[in-house]
Amino acid sequence: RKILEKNEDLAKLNRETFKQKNIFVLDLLSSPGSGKTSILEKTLETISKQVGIAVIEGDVQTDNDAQRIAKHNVPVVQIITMGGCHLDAQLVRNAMDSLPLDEIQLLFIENVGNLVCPAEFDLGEHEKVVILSTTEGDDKPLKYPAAFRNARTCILNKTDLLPHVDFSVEDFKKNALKINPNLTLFEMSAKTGEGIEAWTDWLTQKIKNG
Amino acid sequence: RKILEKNEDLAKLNRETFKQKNIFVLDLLSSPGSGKTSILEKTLETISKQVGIAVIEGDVQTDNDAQRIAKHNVPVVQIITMGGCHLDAQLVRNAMDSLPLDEIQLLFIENVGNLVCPAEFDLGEHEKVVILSTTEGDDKPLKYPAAFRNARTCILNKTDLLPHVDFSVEDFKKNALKINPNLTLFEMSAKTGEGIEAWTDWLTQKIKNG
Ligand SMILES: Nc1nc2c(ncn2[C@@H]2O[C@H](COP(=O)(O)OP(=O)(O)OP(=O)(O)O)[C@@H](O)[C@H]2O)c(=O)[nH]1
Ligand SMILES: Nc1nc2c(ncn2[C@@H]2O[C@H](COP(=O)(O)OP(=O)(O)OP(=O)(O)O)[C@@H](O)[C@H]2O)c(=O)[nH]1
Ligand SMILES: [Mg+2]
Ligand SMILES: [Mg+2]
Ligand SMILES: [Zn+2]
Ligand SMILES: [Zn+2]
Repeated sequence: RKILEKNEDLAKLNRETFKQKNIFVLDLLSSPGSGKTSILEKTLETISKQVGIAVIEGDVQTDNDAQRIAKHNVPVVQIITMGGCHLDAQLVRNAMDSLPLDEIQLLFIENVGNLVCPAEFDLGEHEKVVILSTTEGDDKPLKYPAAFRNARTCILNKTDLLPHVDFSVEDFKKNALKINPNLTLFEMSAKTGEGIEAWTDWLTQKIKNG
Repeated sequence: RKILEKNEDLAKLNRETFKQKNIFVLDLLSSPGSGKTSILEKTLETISKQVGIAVIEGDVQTDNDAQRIAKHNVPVVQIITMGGCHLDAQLVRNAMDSLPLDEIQLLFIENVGNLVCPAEFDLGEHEKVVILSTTEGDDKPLKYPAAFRNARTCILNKTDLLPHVDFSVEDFKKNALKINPNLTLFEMSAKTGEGIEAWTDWLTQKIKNG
C-alpha cells in the first residue's frame, strides 16, 4: 500500500501544476491495440490547429507511438517502462519536464496497453478515459471492472467492424453502466472518422470550461 | 524478487505433479478479448471426445469463461483474482485440488487477459502460448516483447477479419520471430474454424510424445 500512498502525493503535485498552467489532462486506458494512438491521431488531425495539445506516451518497449504522434507536429514525450505494466505519477512528473507546459491547453497521457493495473494509479489527470474496441467482446466491463469504474468517460472504438463481430452495443452499454452509471459514452471509428466530431466537440468544451 | 523466487519453488512442485500424472499443460496468454476462450471452445468441440481435457480459468472478476467451458462437459475451475493482474503458481496449485488429475491428459490454463505481467510468472506449465488477434496491430510483438519471448507457441487469431483491418501477417511474423526466433506459429479463426485442425493435430501429437 506504501506504493499507492507515495503515488497519491506525487499525483497531487502533478494536479497542482496542471491547475496552475490551466491544462486539461486525460489518461487514456485500454487493452493493447484498442486504438488509443489511432484515436489520438484522428483527434490531432481535427483540432490541433485550434488547441495547444501535447502527448505523453507510455509503453513497455519501443517509441513507435511517439513517432506516430510526432508526425502531427505536436510536443510528445515517450516513456519506456522496460517491463512495467503501468504508468505512475513519478514517471509522468519526469516527462512533464520536457514539455512546453505554458503553451499547452490539452495534455493526453497514453498509458501502457493493460486493462488492469493502470486503472489503480492516479497520474494527476482530470479524468481517465477507458477505450474498448468492438473486437474485444461486450462482456469486458464486467470482467475488467476497475478500468470502467475509475474512468469518467468511455469510448467504444472500431464501430466500422460491428458487421463482422458478435458484439452487442446494447449489452456493452448495459454492462459498462452497471459498473459505472456515470460514464459518458462515445462510439467511434478511428479508421473512418465516424463519431470523432462528438468527441472533439466534448474536448473543446472541457477546455473552455477550464 | 522474493515474490518470483517463491513462485519458482511452487512452479517446480506443480511441474512435478504434472509429470507424475503425465499431463501436458499449456498457459494461454493474451490481451483481453483476443479469443482465448473462443479458441478453447473450438478445441474442445474438436478433440474433447478423444482426449481427457480440463481447464483452469483465471479472471479478475466473473466466472463467465468457466460457464462457457462447462457447457462442453469438461472439468473446469474458475480462479477469481479480485484485481490481481496475473495468475501465479500458488493460485494454480490451489485450483489443481479440485480437478480429477488422474483422468486428464491435457490441461489448459487460461490466464488473466494481460500481455505484460502474466509472461513473467511460471505456473509449472510445459509451455506458454501467446495469442494475438489480427485486430490489435502487427507491431505488438515489439511493443509487448516478454509474452512473445517467454512463449514457445504463438497463435494469430481472427484471421477472418484480415480483409477489414490494416494488419500485415508478414510484418507480424517478422516482428514475432525477431523477438523469439523459435516460436511455432499458427494462424486461425475461432469463429470460422479455419486453421483449428493444424492446432489440434499439434496438441494430440504433443500428448502422444508425453
Ligand atoms: N478497423 C479499425 N481498425 C482500427 C481502428 N482504430 C485502430 N485500428 C487498428 O487497430 C490496431 C491498433 O491500433 P493502435 O492505435 O496502435 O492501438 P493502441 O491502443 O494505441 O495500441 P498500443 O498502444 O500498442 O496498446 C491498428 O492496426 C489500427 O490500424 C478502427 O476504428 N477501426
Ligand atoms: N471475428 C472473430 N471474432 C472472434 C474470434 N475469436 C473470438 N472472437 C470474438 O472476440 C471476442 C472475445 O472473445 P473471447 O473468447 O471472450 O476472448 P478472451 O481472450 O477469452 O477474452 P478474456 O478472457 O475476457 O480476456 C468475442 O466477441 C468473440 O466472439 C475470431 O476468430 N473471429
Ligand atoms: Mg498506442
Ligand atoms: Mg476468456
Ligand atoms: Zn501491473
Ligand atoms: Zn501485473
